[in-house]
Amino acid sequence: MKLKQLKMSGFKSFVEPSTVVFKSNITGVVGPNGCGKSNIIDAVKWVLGESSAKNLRSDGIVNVIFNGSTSRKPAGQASVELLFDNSNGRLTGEYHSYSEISIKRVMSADGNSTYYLNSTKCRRKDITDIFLGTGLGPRSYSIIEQGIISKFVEAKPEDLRIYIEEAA
Amino acid sequence: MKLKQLKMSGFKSFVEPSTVVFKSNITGVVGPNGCGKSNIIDAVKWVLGESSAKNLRSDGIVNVIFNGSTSRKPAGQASVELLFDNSNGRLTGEYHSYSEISIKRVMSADGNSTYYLNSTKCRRKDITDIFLGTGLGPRSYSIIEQGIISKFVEAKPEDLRIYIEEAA
Amino acid sequence: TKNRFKSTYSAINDSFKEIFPKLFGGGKAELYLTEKNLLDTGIGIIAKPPGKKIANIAALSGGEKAMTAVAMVLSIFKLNPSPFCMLDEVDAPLDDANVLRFCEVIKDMSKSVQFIVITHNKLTMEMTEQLSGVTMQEPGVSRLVSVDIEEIIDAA
Amino acid sequence: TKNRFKSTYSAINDSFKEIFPKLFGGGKAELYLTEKNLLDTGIGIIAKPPGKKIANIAALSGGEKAMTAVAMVLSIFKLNPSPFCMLDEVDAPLDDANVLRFCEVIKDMSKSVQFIVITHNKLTMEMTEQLSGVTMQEPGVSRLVSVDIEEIIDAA
Ligand SMILES: Nc1ncnc2c1ncn2[C@@H]1O[C@H](COP(=O)(O)OP(=O)(O)OP(=O)(O)O)[C@@H](O)[C@H]1O
Ligand SMILES: Nc1ncnc2c1ncn2[C@@H]1O[C@H](COP(=O)(O)OP(=O)(O)OP(=O)(O)O)[C@@H](O)[C@H]1O
Ligand SMILES: [Mg+2]
Ligand SMILES: [Mg+2]
Repeated sequence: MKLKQLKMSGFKSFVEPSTVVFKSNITGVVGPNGCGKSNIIDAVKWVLGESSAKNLRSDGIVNVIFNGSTSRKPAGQASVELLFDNSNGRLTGEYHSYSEISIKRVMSADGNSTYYLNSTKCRRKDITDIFLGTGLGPRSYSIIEQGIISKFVEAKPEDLRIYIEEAA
Repeated sequence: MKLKQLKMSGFKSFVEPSTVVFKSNITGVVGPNGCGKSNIIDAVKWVLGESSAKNLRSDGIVNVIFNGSTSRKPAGQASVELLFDNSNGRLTGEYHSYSEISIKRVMSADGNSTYYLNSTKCRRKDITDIFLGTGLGPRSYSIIEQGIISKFVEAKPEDLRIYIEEAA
Repeated sequence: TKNRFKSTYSAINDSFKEIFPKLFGGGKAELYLTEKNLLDTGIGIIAKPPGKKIANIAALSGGEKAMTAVAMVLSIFKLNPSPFCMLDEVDAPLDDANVLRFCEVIKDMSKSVQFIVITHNKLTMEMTEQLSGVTMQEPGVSRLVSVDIEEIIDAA
Repeated sequence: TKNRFKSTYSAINDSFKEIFPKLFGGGKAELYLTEKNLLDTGIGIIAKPPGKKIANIAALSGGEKAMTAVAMVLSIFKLNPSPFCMLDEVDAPLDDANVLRFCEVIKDMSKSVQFIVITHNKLTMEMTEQLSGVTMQEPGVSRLVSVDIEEIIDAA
């Protein structure tokens, strides 16, 4: 299963519809301080079901919606979509036969989120279930946020054990 | 008052007598990962009276003494000296008239430290007293360790207040 | 679950022992169990950068810690590869020699794993196969632009 | 002590308001008191990078936080300058434009303060007046060597 595209709109500083296309196996993301690189990581965690504002560097779950700039008004909703290529049939379960998998999350200003799986409404649990066993999730070891890498080795032995168990 | 020299011997990875001469107002310290740059900062904090092993990135206060390498035996003691030029008379109190101030700390393997002020034995308190009012000390805001700069802005308001009060 | 834990632990330890020397250009590292009883035990790390005595993790330098942590993450990853791996400026504390070894290891693993790497380091940028630029020409609004790697390197 | 606190706070705030825009090339920042009562109050920070709305500190990026923190430290320093200031890789999260502004501010303050800056960044190295190199040719043993800045830049 390969990640093909990430689409964002109204999410944090990505107020305009923006699409990152992943054409190869190593994609670098570059740009000046404060331009929005780590917001991309937050977008991925969010669409995978992250529900804690603190883990999204935000002071409230609704505040992931674009909150305006010196020349724009706040947006009414945030939307993020991840598009996977599943032609190698890696996903198990009912989605095994789909060649393309799209997961999407849309949140309106009242804080209500709606999740979509291949354009069909679904529950948050359906999204987290798909990735069970693949190691992917909003707090998975496969997403390393800025500045926390060294915490892995500074953790206490009982915490490191919990970490490794989650990974299994 | 200007810092002129830092002399180390037997302190962490500086087993050989080593002297850093500060000839100008901006000195850069460079070198590969793990070569000993941050150990220099630890040496300065130590000679200024730091007593907590944790604040010296060490697992015991005696462990700041060179603990050996693949080809050398552990050292018997650690010694660090700071040499200041006080010709502008910045220091107040009894040392006002000295044109040069040297502070030194020597620790033997039994963990006992001896402090020297211009080559005369003194107490730890004498060293910390000299710098009272100048903002310098082992945990002063004028020594920023690796990786902690952003903690300044992430501190809770009541902690930031304490920080600013100490600085006054 | 005891056996499951044991097999997970030893699989990760095997990868860790393999990846650490690749990242450091030598030396060795391994995990160890703090207790005999598998149900209660914690997991510790022993790391020995090349030419150094075995160090307590706390005594490692900033760059050595980051490299050891990358070795840990990639070892867990090998056991249970997720569809992709995102790394946000993990190369910030590294010197050029370590960045180059980091890039080697990522390139090697990218045969089976998709990496997305956020970086300010030009050596890391040169290792990637594709660069996606983010700008904020309009204040407060992020936009995605395509980036030509030569452009970045020359502008340095 | 109430008056002492008030005068310390406002002196630091004045410097902070001055240094922040120098580091960011614009924008504004200030401190604020969380309570009316001077004895109990905490101190908060408001930072507004150029072109952005006022942001809660937590929403700032990694580089923006580091620059704001540097502004804080230098503001405290201005109030009560100690004989020297040691900075250990504070430039690690910064992009080139911010590193250059950081260097400007350090150079400016170095007229009255002695700085010792540990760095891997070549732009910062070029700003210094003297470089002191540390090597570990012999494994586990640090030695000090004199460094020629051209050597470093060329080797890059
Ligand atoms: N809800 C929101 N609406 C608009 N802008 C937002 C929102 N949340 C965060 N931001 C903006 O996003 C910016 C931070 O972006 P981000 O952390 O992605 O930067 P970055 O590219 O990772 O920078 P660095 O290289 O310094 O780490 C902040 O300046 C903040 O103002
Ligand atoms: N008591 C000691 N005896 C001998 N060596 C020691 C002692 N304490 C620490 N060290 C060594 O010093 C090294 C760390 O040095 P330091 O943290 O100064 O590196 P650095 O130059 O700051 O690197 P980086 O660029 O990665 O931050 C470690 O590898 C450690 O083995
Ligand atoms: Mg970032
Ligand atoms: Mg260091």
